[in-house]
Amino acid sequence: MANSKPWLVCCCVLGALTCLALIYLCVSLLVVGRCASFTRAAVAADSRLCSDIGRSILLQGGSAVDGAIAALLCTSVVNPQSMGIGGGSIVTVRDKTGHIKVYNFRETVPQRFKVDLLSDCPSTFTLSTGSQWIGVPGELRGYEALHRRYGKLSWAKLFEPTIKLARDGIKMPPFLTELLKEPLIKTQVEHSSLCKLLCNANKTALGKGDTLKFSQLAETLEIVAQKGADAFYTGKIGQDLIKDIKEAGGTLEMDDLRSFRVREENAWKVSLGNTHMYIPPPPAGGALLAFILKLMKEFPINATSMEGQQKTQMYHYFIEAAKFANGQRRSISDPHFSTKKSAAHLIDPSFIDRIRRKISMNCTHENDYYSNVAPPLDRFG
Amino acid sequence: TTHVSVVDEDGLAVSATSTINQIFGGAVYSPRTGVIMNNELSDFCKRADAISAGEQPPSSMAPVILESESGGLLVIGGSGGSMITSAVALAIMNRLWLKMSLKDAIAAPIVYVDSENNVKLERGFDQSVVDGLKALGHKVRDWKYFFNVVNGLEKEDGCIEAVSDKRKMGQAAGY
Repeated sequence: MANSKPWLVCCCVLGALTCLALIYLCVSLLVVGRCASFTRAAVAADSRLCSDIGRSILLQGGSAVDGAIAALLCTSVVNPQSMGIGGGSIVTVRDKTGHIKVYNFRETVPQRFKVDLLSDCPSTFTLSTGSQWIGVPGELRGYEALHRRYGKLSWAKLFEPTIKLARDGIKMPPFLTELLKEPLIKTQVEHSSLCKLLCNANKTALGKGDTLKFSQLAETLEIVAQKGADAFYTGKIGQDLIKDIKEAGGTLEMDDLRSFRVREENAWKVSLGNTHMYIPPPPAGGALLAFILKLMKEFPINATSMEGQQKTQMYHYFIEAAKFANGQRRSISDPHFSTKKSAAHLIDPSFIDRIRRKISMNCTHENDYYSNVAPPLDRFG
Repeated sequence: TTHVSVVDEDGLAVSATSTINQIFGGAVYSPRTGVIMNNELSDFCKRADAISAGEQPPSSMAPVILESESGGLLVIGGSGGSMITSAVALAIMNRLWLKMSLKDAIAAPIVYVDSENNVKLERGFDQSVVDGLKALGHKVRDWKYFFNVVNGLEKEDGCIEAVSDKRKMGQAAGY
């Protein structure tokens, strides 16, 4: 009897371990099975290729910031109409402790700019072309700041996939192909310096099946990958960029690049019932977004709101909220330039309440009711 | 403009909106560097009476992060200039309050109210809604340039749903 006890204990332990393993396996399978897509990490970019590149960076041990930078660099090649290192960004980051920061590296007005620039503004819906509109690009300085704070992989590693894409070329991305069929955009490309990049030997815009190559951009990215953002902001790349901009009639100087600073600030916290939304402060559009959502939260909206007449009613409230938001668009400006109006009132409950009481359930009003008297033109970016 | 939402295994979340402003910026290409320049200063048009060196133009970009009290996370943002506000607001409303899946919330047609307060409905609205809005006095106008694109991801109870907008032929990735 005494000899059988160790066996019994062994059997019990083994049995318990087997049970635990089975439970773990079942729970894991349940979690994976119930999840619509992923369980550990993910990237949602504008293209499959760039989402994949972001994922690959994460799989190599990169942080979400590393993945985002790699995906954005990729997007500058796959969707060059949308963004690139000649532009700027606003990035909201939530760290693992729940602290939320905003990195704003949106373009700035250069030291020298056309005195009567605003008189060049179009009065109808059109594309604003020309070097007078170029702001000081902040993109790479922003990546540098983000990577310094949250990066896990080396800086150079983030550039590798895009350098390869740019150098080897890619088949014309489907969305870009469709875009270049639009007469307005095709004409813009074929009659501007973009044609050097996006036209074939016959000087017509690239189309389906053509290869899109960014040989010069690949060289630039290679240098930035090796030497850091300084190569762009204080080095040879910056000098070359300024030369090209000046030749195109622009006013940017090396000093503009040298003095660009990334703004790091706290996100604004906005409560939407039991959800908290963190928005980038002005000059980003977060306050207008929050204004609309806080207004909509005042109405009884739930899963049944999409049924029958309630659907029209819900969209009516939304349209009214959007009309009031239009009247507030001029509240969004750079807070560092103190002569401009602040946007803080847009998330102030008493202001929301006042506007809420102006929304009727069964009628709409003329534009002045919404303070929308001199509306800014619609922008399509 | 483009938007990227990312979450990693450690729980770091990034909502990033990046732009050169309009399509191909101001159509100025730098042949020495391969860089396409932005036309961001045109964002001051009709939204400022004067501008100063160092100033950033106003923007519609809104890369946001939402946290629910139950610990859920929604990392979302969009592109499409003035349409960003409506597109992201509706996607958030659809998900949070109308309880659509994130995929459906982003795919649902949007209503855009332009700067003149005309109402523009993306294809896919019921005729009854169109008629109902007209009956309430809204000026509903035809429009074919819906450049709105929303990308986002949601993490809840150990699951991540990541969605890239089909309007730009996007697709998310993860593991």
